[in-house]
Amino acid sequence: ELRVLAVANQKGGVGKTTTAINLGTALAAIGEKVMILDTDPQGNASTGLGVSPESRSFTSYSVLAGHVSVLQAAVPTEVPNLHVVPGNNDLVGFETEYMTDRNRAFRLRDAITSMQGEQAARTTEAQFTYILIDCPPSLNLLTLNALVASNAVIVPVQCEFFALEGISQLNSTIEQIRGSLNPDLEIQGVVLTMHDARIGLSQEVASEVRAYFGDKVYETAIPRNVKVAEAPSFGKPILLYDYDCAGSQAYIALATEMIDREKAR
Amino acid sequence: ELRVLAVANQKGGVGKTTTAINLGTALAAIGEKVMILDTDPQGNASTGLGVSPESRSFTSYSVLAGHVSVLQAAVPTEVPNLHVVPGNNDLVGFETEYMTDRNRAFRLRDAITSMQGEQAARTTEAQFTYILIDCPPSLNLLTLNALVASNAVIVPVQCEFFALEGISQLNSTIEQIRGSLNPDLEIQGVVLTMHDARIGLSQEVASEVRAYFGDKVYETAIPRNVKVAEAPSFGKPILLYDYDCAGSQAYIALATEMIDREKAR
Ligand SMILES: Nc1ncnc2c1ncn2[C@@H]1O[C@H](COP(=O)(O)OP(=O)(O)OP(=O)(O)O)[C@@H](O)[C@H]1O
Ligand SMILES: Nc1ncnc2c1ncn2[C@@H]1O[C@H](COP(=O)(O)OP(=O)(O)OP(=O)(O)O)[C@@H](O)[C@H]1O
Ligand SMILES: [Mg+2]
Ligand SMILES: [Mg+2]
Repeated sequence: ELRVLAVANQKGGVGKTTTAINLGTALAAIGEKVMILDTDPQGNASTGLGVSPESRSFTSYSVLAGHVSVLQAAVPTEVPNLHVVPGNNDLVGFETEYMTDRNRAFRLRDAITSMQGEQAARTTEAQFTYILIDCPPSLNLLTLNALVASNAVIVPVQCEFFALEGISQLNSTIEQIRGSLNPDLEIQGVVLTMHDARIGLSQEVASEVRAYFGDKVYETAIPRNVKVAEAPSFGKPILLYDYDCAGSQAYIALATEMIDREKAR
Repeated sequence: ELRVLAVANQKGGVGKTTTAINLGTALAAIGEKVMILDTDPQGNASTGLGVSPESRSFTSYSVLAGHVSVLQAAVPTEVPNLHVVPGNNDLVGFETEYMTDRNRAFRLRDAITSMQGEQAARTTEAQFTYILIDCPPSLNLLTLNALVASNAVIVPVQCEFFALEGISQLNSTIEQIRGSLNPDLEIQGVVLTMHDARIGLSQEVASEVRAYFGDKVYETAIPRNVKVAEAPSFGKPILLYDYDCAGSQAYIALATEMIDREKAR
């Protein structure tokens, strides 16, 4: 069974890309076959996985535009069992280009549905079990496509004050989508990022998020850890850059917690 | 003379709102009359200036939609000589609502032009000398309106690896707008944010930004300083929350540097 998870939060800089890359890597390390779809025009997830801008011949824009299938656009990464459909600047034009297309909100969902058909026919190959969609920082047509295509959402929330403001907006957007375009959409979990136990503000925000989302918030909080911010400059996920650091260990624990939730579904 | 400055960068979480609030406050403290236009649907700049969500009867959406003028929508803040046109969730619908309006890219520019007429008629009141526009983290119709309405752009760049990726995209967007919709648009300056002299990555990114933008980068770098992140939770700019901290002093230095550049124009 293929599970599709959007990593989304319209607040900028909260750790969406970092979570997509490192949770994806940790899931691949524990035996899942993972595909990351980079739908952010900045293409940070692609860069953070070592896919240079020049080598992105097919992107998630090519998939959304129907030029290629998801499997054709996917490229391997240094991590076994982890592939990525790269993102780039072509995505900037998607919203205006498809604004009059009646099917504009379902293009990604349709592409993933045909991927399932395509991979079912390739019986000799291992099947992808997870897709993680890295979303841009806005509630635009790209994020809408991701939420409509997903079974569930992973919401990174930075442990800082401004990050609290957007939570209720995101929650009501997810409700709206559940009510119309994707009735099964749920929140798989909320992950606290850049948590710093030494800073009062960080602790306060963490407890407010737990009060708001209850047990949807993962036990595992991702600590602020400079190695996590350094790894993408080497094109590596944190698990490859420094396996023993606090950031890697937190993403491994997060992957385990996430899989436990998936099994309990 | 009224100068309009967009605070823009499509990368999320780089310090756009923090710079709009605190540079605006520092400019007001040195004698300028400042208006902040909050065009981010999250309304972080409004919250960081103490304007509660319930009290935002008029917003920058009301201005863009032509319901009220800029001066009617503006509310005072705790800072003398600093007003804000609040932002809120109504802004989310702007792009789709106005997608067929031929004038959609100029609505903010037109609103500011009529503001200049309106304030010229009020000869007994002090005139606004600066407008700072806090932009959302994307190159959408809201940011386009801000760039078309502005004389110049202030670009906050976080001293982290992913923040480097979007710079060339933003630069080419500004070039495109200069070539068509707003021939006078220039970069007033690039401000390094969340700089941490103890972290190698931060130093590396800072020198790459200086190599890319040359002397457009302000001498003043804003240090990472937890007080800066705490201040908005009290609805206060950093200068009111803790005047003596490194963050306040950096924003005061930045305001001075900016005014020097303005005078040298
Ligand atoms: N746990 C962490 N410790 C330290 N730095 C981190 C951590 N997680 C993320 N970062 C850094 O914080 C910055 C923001 O993270 P990231 O780019 O992943 O957020 P995002 O939500 O994807 O941003 P955008 O909204 O622009 O897409 C990056 O420079 C990243 O390297
Ligand atoms: N100099 C600083 N020191 C410490 N924290 C900072 C500093 N500047 C900004 N921050 C914090 O970093 C986070 C991101 O900053 P901010 O929200 O201003 O960025 P932004 O670019 O406006 O984000 P968005 O893309 O969502 O609009 C906030 O929690 C803010 O309080
Ligand atoms: Mg990202
Ligand atoms: Mg902001």
